[in-house]
Amino acid sequence: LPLLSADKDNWDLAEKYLHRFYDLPAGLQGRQRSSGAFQTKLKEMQKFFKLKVTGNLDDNTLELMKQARCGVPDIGEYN
Amino acid sequence: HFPQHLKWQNNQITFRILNYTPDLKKSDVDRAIRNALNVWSDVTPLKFKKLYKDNADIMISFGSKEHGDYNPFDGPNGLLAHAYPPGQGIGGDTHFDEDEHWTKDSSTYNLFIVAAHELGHALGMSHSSDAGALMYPVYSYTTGFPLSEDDIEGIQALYGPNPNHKKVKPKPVAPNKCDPMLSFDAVTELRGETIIFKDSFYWRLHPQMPEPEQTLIKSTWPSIPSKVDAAYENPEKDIVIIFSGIRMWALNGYDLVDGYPKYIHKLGLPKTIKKIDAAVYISDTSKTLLFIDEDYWSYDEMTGTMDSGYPRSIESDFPGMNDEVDAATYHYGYLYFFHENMQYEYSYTSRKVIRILRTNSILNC
Repeated sequence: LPLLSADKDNWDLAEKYLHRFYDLPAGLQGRQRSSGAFQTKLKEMQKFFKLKVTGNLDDNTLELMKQARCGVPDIGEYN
Repeated sequence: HFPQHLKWQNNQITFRILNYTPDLKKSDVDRAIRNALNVWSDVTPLKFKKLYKDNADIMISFGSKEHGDYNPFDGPNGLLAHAYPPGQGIGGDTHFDEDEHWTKDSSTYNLFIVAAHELGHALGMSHSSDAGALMYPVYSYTTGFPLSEDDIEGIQALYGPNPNHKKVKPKPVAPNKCDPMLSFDAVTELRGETIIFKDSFYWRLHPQMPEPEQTLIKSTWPSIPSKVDAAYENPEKDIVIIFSGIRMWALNGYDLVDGYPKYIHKLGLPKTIKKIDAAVYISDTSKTLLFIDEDYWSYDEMTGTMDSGYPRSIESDFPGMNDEVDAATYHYGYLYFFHENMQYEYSYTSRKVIRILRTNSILNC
């Protein structure tokens, strides 16, 4: 089903967040969002922040993604 | 650390402030940056020299959106700042988002706190997952020395300790919610949420959020102490009373009510009382119960006076609860007493403890 606009905003926010801070490849489309790469990165972020590692974009995870923070990635090579 | 543990090869590091935010006086920015560097030089052999022209190791600037490094900021909130790990050229450079509102107090966003974090990156520190660490990625306001054990261990692994052994008191490590021995300092409701105080942190439990959210007390309520003894909500008045030592604060949401703090003896407690262990408002009777050692008092919220015939013994009035109380809360006819790592569910109707759980079962552990 087409994502409701609020859901789409949340997915966009999450994708941008994971791209910027967890090195998720950019430009995933539609179905790819629940793809392996997206879920793997989402779990990495949930693990880092000691959230329940569900791989789902739940309220807790979204709430944390919306908090003001530093622009430096949380993992990996920072070039 | 960053991959390859990037660090400066000598301990004399230069910095230069290229421009200033209009949100603060120039001297306030200079002071915030100098204090932020002092945080790291306090615990290492590093020395920081300020330059006013040419290239410095750490070039500090304010910019918004795309600001020259192909790593754009995003307007107010969200990204606050970023910095590059030690190295030539852009290495060590530290950028602040000019679209933020920079402050020198607890309002968002305190420049000293963000600068201390970003300059940690400029020295080779990466992010910490310890919510009490300065290098935790999410902004939170704190007072006092901002480095935790985790931060100090990290920076000293790169540069060693301060040869003058300047003593610093690290910030406390965040309590682990699933520690089986976890006890609470205080519990209160707050507009439908449950707030659990432990050390200098609190957890916020929201009915729709399975996971509790942990935050430093000072980052939400800078005016109350970092150690809470007891707390309760009077929903009729929409206030939460926080007890610490012989003083009490009244919060309306996140704002301190005028005229507070006050002394707890204003409630009618004798001067011999130095601390309240737990407090809970019973909505059915509009009474607040105050637990102190083995006794408790009953305070009438309607008349604003202590009920006569108190103190009374906890054990005699709450059969099955024969321990002192660390914290207490009330839900739909049940009183929940927390003592050390156990939680006692007391039923008002059957007037006895009907269930005993682990304290942190409330934290989804």
